[in-house]
Amino acid sequence: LGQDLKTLGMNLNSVESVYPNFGGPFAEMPCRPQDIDYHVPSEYLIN
Amino acid sequence: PLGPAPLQREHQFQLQMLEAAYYHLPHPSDSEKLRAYLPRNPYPLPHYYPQQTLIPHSDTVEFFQRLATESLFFVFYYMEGTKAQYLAAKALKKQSWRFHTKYMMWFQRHEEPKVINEEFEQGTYIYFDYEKWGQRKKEGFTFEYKYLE
Amino acid sequence: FDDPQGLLEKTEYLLREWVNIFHSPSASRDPTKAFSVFVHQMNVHGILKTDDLITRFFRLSTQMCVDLCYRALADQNSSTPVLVRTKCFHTLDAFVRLIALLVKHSGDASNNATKVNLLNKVLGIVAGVLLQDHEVHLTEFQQLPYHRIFIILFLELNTPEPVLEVINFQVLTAFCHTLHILRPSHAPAFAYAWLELVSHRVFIGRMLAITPQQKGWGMYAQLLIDLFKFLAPFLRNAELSKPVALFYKGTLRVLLVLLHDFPEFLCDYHYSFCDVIPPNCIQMRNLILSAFPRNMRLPDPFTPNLKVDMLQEINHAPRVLSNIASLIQPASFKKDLDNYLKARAPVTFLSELRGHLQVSHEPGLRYNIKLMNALVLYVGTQAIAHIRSKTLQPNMTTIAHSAHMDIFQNLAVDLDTEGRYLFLNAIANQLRYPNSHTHYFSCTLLYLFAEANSEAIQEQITRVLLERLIVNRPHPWGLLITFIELIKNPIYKFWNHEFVHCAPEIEKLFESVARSCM
Repeated sequence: LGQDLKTLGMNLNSVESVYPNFGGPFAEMPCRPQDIDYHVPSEYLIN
Repeated sequence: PLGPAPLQREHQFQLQMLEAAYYHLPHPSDSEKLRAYLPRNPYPLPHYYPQQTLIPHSDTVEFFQRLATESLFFVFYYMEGTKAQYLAAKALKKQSWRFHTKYMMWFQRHEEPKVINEEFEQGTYIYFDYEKWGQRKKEGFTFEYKYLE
Repeated sequence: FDDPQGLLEKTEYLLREWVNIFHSPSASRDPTKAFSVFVHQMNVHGILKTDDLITRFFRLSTQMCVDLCYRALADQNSSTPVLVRTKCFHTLDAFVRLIALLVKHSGDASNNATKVNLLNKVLGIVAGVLLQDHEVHLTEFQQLPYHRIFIILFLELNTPEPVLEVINFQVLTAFCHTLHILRPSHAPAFAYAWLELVSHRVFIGRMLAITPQQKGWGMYAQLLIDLFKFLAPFLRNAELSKPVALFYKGTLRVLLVLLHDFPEFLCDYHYSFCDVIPPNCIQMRNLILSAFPRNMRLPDPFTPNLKVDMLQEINHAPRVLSNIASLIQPASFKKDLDNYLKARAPVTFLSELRGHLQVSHEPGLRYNIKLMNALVLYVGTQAIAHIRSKTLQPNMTTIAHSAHMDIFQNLAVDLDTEGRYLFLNAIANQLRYPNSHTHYFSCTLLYLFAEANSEAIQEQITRVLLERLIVNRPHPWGLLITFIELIKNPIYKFWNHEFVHCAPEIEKLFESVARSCM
C-alpha cells in the first residue's frame, strides 16, 4: 500500500536541507560532490 | 467507491507519448556541464561492487581532509568545475598547500623560506607536478605573491 | 515563413563560427573579448538590425541545433550514448552561452527590460520549436536538445554575477512561464525532462529558498499543479504502466524534498494540491498533508490522554493561499449558501444541496469534487468564525446545532456512497498539523460518527480514515489523533459496531492499527 519512501534513495534523516544534493526525480541516490557544478575560482579551470 | 474512470482521448494520447518518451529518458549528465574527464558513463559492474553507498557527509571538507594528498590532487585536476574540486582545494590549503595560479600547481614550503618580502618569498618547496603526476622538490624557487591564489 | 534570402546560410555560418570561438582556448581565457568580436560579426551580417531578424536568427539556430541532435541520436549505433551526448552538447552549450551573453550584454546596464525581453523571446522561440517538433515527431520526439538548452541556460543565468542577480526574479518568472507552456499535458513526450527541470536542485533552491519573501512560491505551486493534473487520470485508475510508475516515483521524490526542506510551502498550498490529486492517491496526498511548520513541535499523537483542545496551536488558522470563497460557483449558489449560514433558512436549501454537487449520473464521475472540497472548507471556516463570534471555542458541543452542522449532517445523510466518500475525504483532507481547521474538522468527523443515523455512515467514516492509515508513512498528525480518539473514547462505541467484526482479517487489521495507536 504505497511505497516505502525510505527506499527512494534520499537522505531523509539529514539535518541539513536535501535539495542542494538532490540528484533529480529519477536518480536513485543524491548527487556526489563531483556531480555538482560549482562556481570554482577561474584559476582552477586548468583544462 | 470511485472505481476506474475511462481515459479520455487526450489522456490516451498523453500516455502514448509518455510511454514513447520512456525510451528517451533524460540522463543525469544532461543537467551537468560537460566533464572534460570522467564523464558519467554507466557501466555494468559486478553486483558485489558497492553500487550506491554514498559515504555519509562525503561532501564536507572534513571528509576530504582525511583523503590522501594524492587523492586530493586527483580530485582537483580530474573533477574540474565541481564541488569536489572546490572541497579538495580547501582540504589542500588546510594542509599548507598553496595554489600557484601561473603554473597551476600546488606548492608547499619544504622549510622556512630564505627570503620573504612584500612581493615574494624564496626557498625550497615541494610541488605537485600534474603533468608528470608526482611530487617534486624545487630549491631556490621564487613564489611571487601575485600568483598566490 | 518568409525568411529573407540567404538568412539560413548566414545563420549557419555564424553559428558554426561561434561554436569554434566558444571552444577555442582564447575564448576561455578572455570570453568577453571573443564575444564582442562575434557580436561585431553578427552586426556585419545585419543579424542584430531588427527584432524580426534576431527572432529569425534564434529560431533557425535552434532548429539547426535540434536537427544536429536528431542526426547524432539517429547515429547511435555508431557511437555510445556518452559520445552522442558529447557531440550534441558541443554545439548546444555554445549556443546557450551565446544566448546568455546576449541577454547579459543587451541594452545598457541600467535597462534590464531589454535583457528580460530578449530572454522571454528566446525561451518562447525554443518552446515554439519544441511544440512544433512534438507535433511532427510524435513518438519519435527527442527531449534531449530542449532539456539541455533550458537547463544550461538556466544555470548560466543563475551564476552569482551582479548583472544577473538584479534580474533574477524576472529570469525565474520567464522560466516558469515557459515550463507552464510546456507542461506535461501540453508536451507529454517532454514530461520526464520537464520534471527534471522543475525539480533541479538549483531551480528548487532559487524558487523556494533564495528568492526573498517567498515570491517564487506561487509560480512553483502552479508547476506542481500542472504536474498533478497530468498524472491524475493515470493515477486515478491505479493502472501504473512502467513509464507512469517511473514518473510517479519521480514525483514522490520531489515531494519528499519539499516535505523535508520546505514543509511550509506544502502547508500553504495543500488545498490546491489536494484539489487536483485523485482521491485514491492516498500516500501522495498523505505526504502533502503531513507537512507542518518547522518551528512547530508536534505532541506525540500516541500520548495517553492527550488534550488536543488544550493545545495553543489549535487557536490559530492555517494559511490557505487559495481563495476558497471564489471557488464556490455559481454565484447564486454561493448567495443561497451564505443566506442559509446566516439565517439557518430556508430548509429547502439543504434538500437542494446535492443537486448543486451532482454533475452526472456516470458512476465514479457523479460529483463536482472541486465544489465539494470548496464547500466543506468554506462552511468549516465560517463555522469556526461563527463559534468564535460567540466567544466560544470549537469543541464537540459548540460545533453542534448550527447552520454549518446542518449542512454537514445533511450531506452525510443525503449523498450516496460515492458522494459521501468525496464529502468525508474533503473533511479528512483538513486533518493536518495542530491548527484550528484540523481541530474543527476532527471534531466534525467524530460528531458525524456519533450522530449518524445509520451504520453505513459510520462504516464509511471509518473506511476513509482507515485507508489513509494503512498506507506506508507518512501519516498526518490530525489523522492519527482523530482515529485514536474514535477507537479509544467509549462514547463512540467503536468496537461494538458490526462492521468492525465483519471479517477476521478486518478485525485483525483494526486490532493491529489499534495496537500501533495505543
